[in-house]
Amino acid sequence: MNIFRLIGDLSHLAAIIILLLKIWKSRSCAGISGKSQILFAIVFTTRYLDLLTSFISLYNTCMKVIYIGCAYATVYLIYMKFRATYDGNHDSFRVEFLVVPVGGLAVLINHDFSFLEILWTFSIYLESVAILPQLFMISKTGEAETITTHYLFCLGLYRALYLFNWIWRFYFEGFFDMIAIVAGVVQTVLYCDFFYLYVTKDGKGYRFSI
Amino acid sequence: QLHNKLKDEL
Repeated sequence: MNIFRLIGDLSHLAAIIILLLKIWKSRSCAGISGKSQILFAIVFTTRYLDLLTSFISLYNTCMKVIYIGCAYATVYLIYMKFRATYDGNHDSFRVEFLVVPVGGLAVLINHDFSFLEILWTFSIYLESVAILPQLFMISKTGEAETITTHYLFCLGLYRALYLFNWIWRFYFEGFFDMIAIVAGVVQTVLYCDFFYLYVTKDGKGYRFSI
Repeated sequence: QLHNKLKDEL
């Protein structure tokens, strides 16, 4: 564990909690892309199946359980409890254009042609594009609640910090994973436009044109 | 392999 990965994980956890609390407290999921949340639930499910097969550490296990639990709770709130506030018209990104190519790529480019490894690779590729429906929805509505932008900032920051974690681990531990790094770079680049808007327009509401 | 070490990450 290094400082970049620790802060990255805490930033990721903060994003997940911010979103869950925002929906729960405001009893509304307006402006939130349910499709992105479904993709994140799939990302965690396919990546954390090793919860059943191997124990790494208490921290690792707890965080995985929290991530999966919050992801499904968020999907439940959006599509069941507060479905009346779900803005389906603006959440119109065709996720099949993400899942199918990512699935194909995971089968073609992976480290090991085994079930768990392909699922892990699929989850890494899918995570890099899972935020697209959300960014697309914001660009369609042209605005985002302040709390939503904080959610996106923490979410984008987490993988950016992971890039530094991978540099750290390459330098000090002498190994790296090209699949995770390339996907992590793509994921972080997708947030760049948002990061710029977030930093330059902080404070009084947002008019986005991502 | 080398990359399996990455499996301790979230």
